Amino acid sequence: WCHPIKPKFVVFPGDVLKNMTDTDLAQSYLKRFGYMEILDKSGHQGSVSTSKALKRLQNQLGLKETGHLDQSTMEAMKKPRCGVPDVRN
Amino acid sequence: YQTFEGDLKWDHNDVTYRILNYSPDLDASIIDDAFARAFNVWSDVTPLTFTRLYDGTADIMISFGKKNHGDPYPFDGKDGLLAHAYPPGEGIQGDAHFDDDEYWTLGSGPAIKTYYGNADGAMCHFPFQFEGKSYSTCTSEGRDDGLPWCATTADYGKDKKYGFCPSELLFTYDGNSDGAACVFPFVFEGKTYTSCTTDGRNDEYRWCATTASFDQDKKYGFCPNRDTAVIGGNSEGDPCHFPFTFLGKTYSSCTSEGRSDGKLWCATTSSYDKDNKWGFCPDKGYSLFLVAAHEFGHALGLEHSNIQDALMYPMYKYIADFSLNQDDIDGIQYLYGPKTGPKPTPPKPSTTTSSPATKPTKQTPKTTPSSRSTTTAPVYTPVEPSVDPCSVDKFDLITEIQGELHFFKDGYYWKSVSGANEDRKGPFLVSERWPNLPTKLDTAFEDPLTNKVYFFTGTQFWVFTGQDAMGPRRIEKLGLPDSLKKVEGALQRGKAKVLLFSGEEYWRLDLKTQQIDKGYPRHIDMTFGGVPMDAHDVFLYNGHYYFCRDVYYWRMTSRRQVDRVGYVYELLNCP
Repeated sequence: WCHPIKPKFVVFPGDVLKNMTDTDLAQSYLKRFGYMEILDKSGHQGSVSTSKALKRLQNQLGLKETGHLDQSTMEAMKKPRCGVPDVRN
Repeated sequence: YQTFEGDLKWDHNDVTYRILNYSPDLDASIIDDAFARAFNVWSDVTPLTFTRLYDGTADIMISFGKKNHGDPYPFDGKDGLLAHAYPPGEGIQGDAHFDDDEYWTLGSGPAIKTYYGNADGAMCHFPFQFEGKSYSTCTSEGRDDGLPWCATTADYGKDKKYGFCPSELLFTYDGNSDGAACVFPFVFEGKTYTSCTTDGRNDEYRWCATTASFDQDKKYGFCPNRDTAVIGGNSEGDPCHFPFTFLGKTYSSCTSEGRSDGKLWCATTSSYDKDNKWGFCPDKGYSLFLVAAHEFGHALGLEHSNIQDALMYPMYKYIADFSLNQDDIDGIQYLYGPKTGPKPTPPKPSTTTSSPATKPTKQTPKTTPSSRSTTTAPVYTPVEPSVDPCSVDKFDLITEIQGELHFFKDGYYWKSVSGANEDRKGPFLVSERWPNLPTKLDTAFEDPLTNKVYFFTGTQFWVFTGQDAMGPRRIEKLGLPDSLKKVEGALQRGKAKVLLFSGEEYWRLDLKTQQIDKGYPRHIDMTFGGVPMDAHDVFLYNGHYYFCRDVYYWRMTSRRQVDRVGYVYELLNCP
C-alpha cells in the first residue's frame, strides 16, 4: 500500500471561492442574508452575536438550534440558493 | 410564509413582465415557456394575470447577468447564489435577475432543442445510437461541415430522426443580426477572430460578427452555448480538451483535483499548467422554471418561508412534478386573495355504446416456469416510482449486493449493473425483500463469505439471510462505542473483515468473531487521503472504494489513490 496522496488545492483564475475558511464563509453568509443586523422593536438596527445569528439561521432553515457552526449548518450554507435575504431588516 | 414589510404588493392584478435578454444555455422558446409556466404557478391560485410586453417598461423586468450586473448585489459565479428578485414597486422593484454563470436547464440535464433536420424541432434524445456507438452529447460525427447534431429518438439507425444542436455555426441570439450565424474569421478592431469572443465586452458574454468585418458592418450576435461547452471558469463556451495536463498529471475526463469544493472541471486547452484556461463540466443544471417561480414569488410580495417544502424556501431543490405548497398558497392569497371564477374541470372521456369506456386494469405478467431450475429465485416487482432516483441528491445508502449496486432512499431501492448499457431497475420496496427494516437506513454490506446482508440504522443493526432477519441488535454488541450515533459506511476487506465508518473515524469488524479488532478506531485521513472527511456513505464496488458526499463520489483504488471523482447518478446509469 503506497502512502496516501495529500490533496493539493489550487486557486483557479477568476474563482470566487478563494479558499475561504468555514468561519469566514459563515460570517459572510450570516451578514449577506440578514442574520447579523437585526431591527429591534423600536426600529433601531443593531448587531447580534454570531451564536445568536447562527441560532436564528438554524431556526429559519429547520436545523437543530445549536448556535454553533456544526456540520449540518455548514452544509446548508453551501447549498445553492436565492440571493434575497432571509431576515427582514 | 412571510411578506415584505408593509405587505408590499402590486396595486393591480394585471401584472406585466418583459424578458430583456436570454441565456446562452437554453433556446429562447424554452426560456419563454419556463417563465410563462412560472407565472402560471401564481396565477393558478390568485386573481393575478400576467401579460408579456416586448418593449417599454413592465412591472417585472427579467434579465440574465453575471457577477456585477448593474445592481448592488453581484452574483458569485457558478452555484451559490442562483437568482434574486425585488419586491413589488417602481423602478428596479419587482425585477428578477438570474445568474448566467449557472447552467440553466429544466433541472435534469441538458435540454437541447434541435433546429432544421427532420424532427420538427424535437429535443435531443440522450443517449442515442449512431453507427454502433452511443452518444450522450451532440456530435459532429458523420458530417464534414462540423455542425453538431443529435438524434431525437434512441436509435438514429432505426428512426433516422435528427436535428442540429445549438452552435454559433447555426445561429446567434439577441444582437442585431436577426439570428444569423457567425462568420469566421471576422475582424474586430483590426484583429482577426476565428471563434466567439468576449473581447470588447465587460459582461463576459460571448459574441461574434455575422459578417466578415464587425469594424465595417457592425453586425453581431451572441453565441449560444454548445452542450459540450464548459460553464463559468475563464473559458465559458469552449469545450473541454481531453487529455489535458494539470500539475504535471494527465487527465482524460473531468476532475475535481485541485478544488476543495468537489466540483468537476476540465481544461479547455491541452495544458492547464501552461494556459490556465478552464471551466466547470456541464452537470444537471438548475431548473429555470423552479427558480423563476420562486423569484416571481418575491416579485409579487413574498419573502422566504421556513417551510422546507415550500417554493419560497430559500434553498434550491429539484422537484420533477412540482406543485405549490399550502404555505405558498396561503402567502400569496393573503396578499391577493384566492382565484375567482369557475374552476376548470378535467376533460371527460367520451363514451359510446359501441366502445364503452373502461377502467384500465392492472395486468399481471405471465411467468413461464424454467425447465433448467427447480428452485425459483424470488422476483421483486417494481412499484410505482415515488421519486426519480436521478434527482436524488443524497441516497440513504449505496451498496453492492450480489453483483448489483443498490441505491436506497426512504424505503425504496433501485439497482444498476456496472457496464450494462441499460437503465436502472426499480424502485422496489425494501420491505418486500428485507421485511421489518426501518424506512431510514444508514449503511449496509454483504458478507462475501456467507452472502448475509448487514443493515445499520442509528445504533441498531440487522443481519439478513435471504428474508430471515436477526435483529435488531445494538451496535455496541460488535464492540463499537456506545457514544457512536450511527455507522455511515462499510468496506469489505478480504473475506472476513469489514471497515465500518462513522464521522472521521473507522473501525475494523471481524466477521467471524463479530467483534471490532484491537487498535481501532483510526482516523480516516491517516489511511484514506484525498477523500472528503464528511462522506455520508462509503462502499466497495468493483474493487474500488467509493466515498460519497451529496451528489458526488470519490473513487479510490485498492492502492488508496483517488482516481476519479464523479456524480453518483453516473453510477445509476442516469441519462
